[in-house]
Amino acid sequence: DSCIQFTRHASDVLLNLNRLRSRDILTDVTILVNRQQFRAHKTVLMACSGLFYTIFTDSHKCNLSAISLDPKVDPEGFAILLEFMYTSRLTLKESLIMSIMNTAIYLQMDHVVDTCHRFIKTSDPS
Amino acid sequence: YEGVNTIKEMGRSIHEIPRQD
Repeated sequence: DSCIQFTRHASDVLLNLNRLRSRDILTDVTILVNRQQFRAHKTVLMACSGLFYTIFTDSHKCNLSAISLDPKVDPEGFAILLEFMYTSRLTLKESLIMSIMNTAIYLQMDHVVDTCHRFIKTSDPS
Repeated sequence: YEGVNTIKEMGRSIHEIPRQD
């Protein structure tokens, strides 16, 4: 038996999901972070974040069309993590690393938290 | 897929949704 593995398929699907997001096609939730709004697909959010998984698997919350995050969450940090969810690319800037990491802890994105820890360790000579 | 002969296809797998119409 043979199987053909399309090695680019996962990234091609993600690229298309990101295009759908940028055109606001079938996005089904608005995430409110302080005063900023981010449109996204619930399925992508819950596939990447433990917090969103818990929210959208709750039968009382899964139909919500808007979710407000803790006001302590930095919108810039959230924007970077949302971009990561849809692109696999995490933009780590030293000036934003703490807010990215704290937002990743809040969103329960454990592997991103680990990556932030490693980034902090390697950029801090002490 | 153990024991299955897997052939790698490196090209694009699906159509590309345009950035904007």
